[in-house]
Amino acid sequence: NKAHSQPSGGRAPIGYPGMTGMSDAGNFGGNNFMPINGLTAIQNQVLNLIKACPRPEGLNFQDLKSQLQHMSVSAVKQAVDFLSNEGHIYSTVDDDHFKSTDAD
Amino acid sequence: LVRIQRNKAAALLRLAARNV
Repeated sequence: NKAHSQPSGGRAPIGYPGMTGMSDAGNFGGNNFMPINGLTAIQNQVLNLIKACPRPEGLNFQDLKSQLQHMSVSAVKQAVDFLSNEGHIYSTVDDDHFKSTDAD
Repeated sequence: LVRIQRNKAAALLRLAARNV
């Protein structure tokens, strides 16, 4: 009276591929910055500047541009666009003034 | 200035929706 046991629940050999192939993947594409918290470097800079602005109406676009002279206007605009889309910043008195939602 | 409040509220909603 032998039970025919089948080792069905055996060990499944799960190979762990481990993406160790590339250590410290370099950022080769010039405008593809490393995302830190889901934001690119440029978006982070813009967000930080807006956060740092003490004025109640927020930072205006002119100031933003002049503080980010190494970036093109369109790049700054894009970052602002993205950040407001995500809800990190919002426009205040007009479309040129931005305030951060993170720092209240 | 209602506009600011509204924008802020909208932004916070977007942020909240993102974080869910």
